[in-house]
Parts: sequence; structure tokens; C-alpha cells
Amino acid sequence: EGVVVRGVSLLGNQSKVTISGVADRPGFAARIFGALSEAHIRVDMIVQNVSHTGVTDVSLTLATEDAKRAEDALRGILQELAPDGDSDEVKIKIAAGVAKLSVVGIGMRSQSGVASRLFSVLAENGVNIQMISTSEILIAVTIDEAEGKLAARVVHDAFGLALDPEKA
Amino acid sequence: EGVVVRGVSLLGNQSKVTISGVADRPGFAARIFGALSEAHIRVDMIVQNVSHTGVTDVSLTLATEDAKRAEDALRGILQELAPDGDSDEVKIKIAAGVAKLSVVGIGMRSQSGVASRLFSVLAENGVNIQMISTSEILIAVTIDEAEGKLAARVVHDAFGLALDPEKA
Ligand SMILES: C[C@@H](O)[C@H](N)C(=O)O
Ligand SMILES: C[C@@H](O)[C@H](N)C(=O)O
Repeated sequence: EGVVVRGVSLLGNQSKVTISGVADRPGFAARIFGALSEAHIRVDMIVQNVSHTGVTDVSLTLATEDAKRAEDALRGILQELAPDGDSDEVKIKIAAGVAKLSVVGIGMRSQSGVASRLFSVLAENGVNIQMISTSEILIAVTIDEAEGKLAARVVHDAFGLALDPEKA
Repeated sequence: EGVVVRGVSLLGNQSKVTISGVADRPGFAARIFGALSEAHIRVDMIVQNVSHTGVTDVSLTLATEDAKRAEDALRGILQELAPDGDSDEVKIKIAAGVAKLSVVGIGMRSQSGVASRLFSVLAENGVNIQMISTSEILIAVTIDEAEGKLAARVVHDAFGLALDPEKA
């Protein structure tokens, strides 16, 4: 299918921050990232899936050393993110020990082939996929950092590639 | 922060397919994309957020003309995706009329600034953000296709850019 996979990289020392119960109406994603931007917090991945019953989760990954500052910036606005503007239903959850594994390629528009191979290799090695975020040239997954080295090795082998540890 | 936003593109005629209730254990993402790959279905975005109570949603976008074939490929394996391997809790939902708006840049690692501006511009114009998927060089959101032209115009203006309608 003309896909060329060019590299695999692993970014460690990440934490994932998930805000659940965010109102699925205009303005709420802006509020979250406005607060983070004002606090000068560098964010890596942002993932949001579709909503159920008018609310959804918004997750982001960042360096674990910045997680506390991100939490402080977000705690202040949590209640505003609820559909009624004032609920205890909006929660924030932070988990350290996350690694991001990225497969970079070109021509990955018909991604199901590369994605399916990547996900199969991880599955065969017992590595759970926590989050998935893709673009035309990149498939990124977050996994448990404890499985990071194993995952990077088996994916590198599966695609016959050189491993390129990403400098965080 | 050294970020350069280089272009905005809009991809129309997309549908989003969401499989909900997928077991959050190794092998399930592989099963989904294996089935799609075997049916030669071209997938654009893949988005998966963290799980709650051991299950999560896996969403993908693709050309609306391919949505029916994707649904057929997935219906056959739905029950296998449940935590107990045999449940009626796994559902598939397909919605047409989706557009993907992408902002391409370099140096977007500290993405909260660009993301916050993109999300604010959309919010100010009443455009709801359905899904978000990012990488270091790209922030992609899915929105209602009916708001696609408006969204592309206001984002292009906000970043002072030339609009580049992506050829699907
Ligand atoms: C959930 C959040 O992304 C919301 N849909 C918004 O547009 O801001
Ligand atoms: C939900 C799905 O991604 C699962 N965690 C897997 O690894 O296959």
C-alpha cells in the first residue's frame, strides 16, 4: 500500500492527566488549554474521544515533573467544566509511569495496516495500549513505562527499524 | 515559544465510527484494526482515550463512502471485544457529516499555546470540538461538516494563514 515506516521512538517519564465529565459544548476544551497555557505548561499529546450523555474525557500527556503544576492549574477551573457550570461531577485523574511509543511513517493514510501490525505486536507481547492518537504520518500510543523498553524493542524488530530514543 | 504554525487544512466527507465497551486489555485494538485491514479499509484518525471500569471507546474516522464496509467488517467481531468475550455491551455507532480540521506546525511540543488558541477560536464561533488527536507537528479536531467552511476560515484568520483544502 506504499506505506513506509521510518522510525520508532519512545518518550519516557510521562504522566497522563485525564479530566472526566467535561461538557461537550463549545468553549470547554479552550478553557482547559487556556489554563494550562497561562501556567506555561508544556503539553505533549492531547486526546479526546466522542461524548456520551453530553460529557466526555479530555486527556493530555506531559513530563511527570510538570504534572503537579498542571494539576494546580486545572483544579481551579474544574467546576466550570461541568455542563451545569457548577458540578462535582468533573474529576481529574493523574497517573505517572507512562511512556509514549510513536511509529513514524509516510503514506499512512490507509493506516489500518500499520496500526494493525503495531497493535498486534504489542498485544503478542502483553503490552496494553492505554491511549491512541494518530495523524497521517504518526501513530502514537501510551503504555506503561515499565513495558517501554520491551515494547520499543519488539516494535522495532517487527518493522525492521533502528530504534531512536526520543530526547524528552 | 518558537512555534510556527504553517497551515490549516480541512478534510470533508468523513464519518466517525465509535466502538464502545471495548475491553482494555492487550489484543483488542489489534482485533479491531486487523479486521479493518483485512477488509482493505483505509482509516484516517484513530483515537482512544483512557478506560473506565476496564472498558474504553475506540474511534476512527474514514471517508463516508467506506463507512458501510467498515461497519460490516466490525459487526462480525463486536462480541469478541467485550471483557467477557461474549457480551451485548459492545456497541458500534457511526455518524456521517464529519470534517477533520488540522493545524500543522513545527515546535508544537509546548502545544498548550497553539491548542488553546485553536480551541478558543472555534469556541468563539460556536463550533463544537468532537474529537481531538495531536502529534508534535499536528493538532487535528473533528467537527460537524456543516461548520467546516466557517471553522477553516476563522482558524486561518486567527493564525494568519493560507487555507489548504486537503484532497481526500
Ligand atoms: C469537550 C470539548 O472539546 C468541547 N466539545 C469543546 O468544544 O470545547
Ligand atoms: C482498548 C485496547 O486498546 C486495549 N487496551 C488493547 O491493548 O488492545
